[in-house]
Amino acid sequence: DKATDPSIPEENWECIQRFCDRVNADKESSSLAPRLLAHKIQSPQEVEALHALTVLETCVNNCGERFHNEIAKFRFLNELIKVLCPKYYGTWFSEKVKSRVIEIMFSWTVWFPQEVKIRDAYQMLKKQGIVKE
Amino acid sequence: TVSFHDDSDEDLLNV
Repeated sequence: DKATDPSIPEENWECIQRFCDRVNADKESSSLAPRLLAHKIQSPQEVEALHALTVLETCVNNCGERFHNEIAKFRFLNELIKVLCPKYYGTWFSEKVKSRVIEIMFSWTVWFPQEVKIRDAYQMLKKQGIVKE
Repeated sequence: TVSFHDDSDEDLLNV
């Protein structure tokens, strides 16, 4: 909650690092953390969603294989897709949040080419015209 | 100890 506090506009890097440390410290939390983040990413408050996306981006590079495996699953990717698609929550999210989600997903297709599900999800978004360029 | 590896997942959302 502290790392995604919407009342603080700028990133709270100390809290984000503490969150990563806690995820690294305990096996259970590294599969639970993505779900917590997905919930925050889908927040109606733009600042909270943007903070959660920054925490997600930081965790993916700092929180080990279990966390990585969880975000590379459709179970998590679908939560990001719901933010983008008008059929789900897409109409409620600002362009700022949606372009940030696309930016992160695209970076994962580049950094983790071996993750087939990330690539499939991104290809589907392009095919549906949800991701332009 | 064998670390538990959870491969459960769901299908890609149909948009």
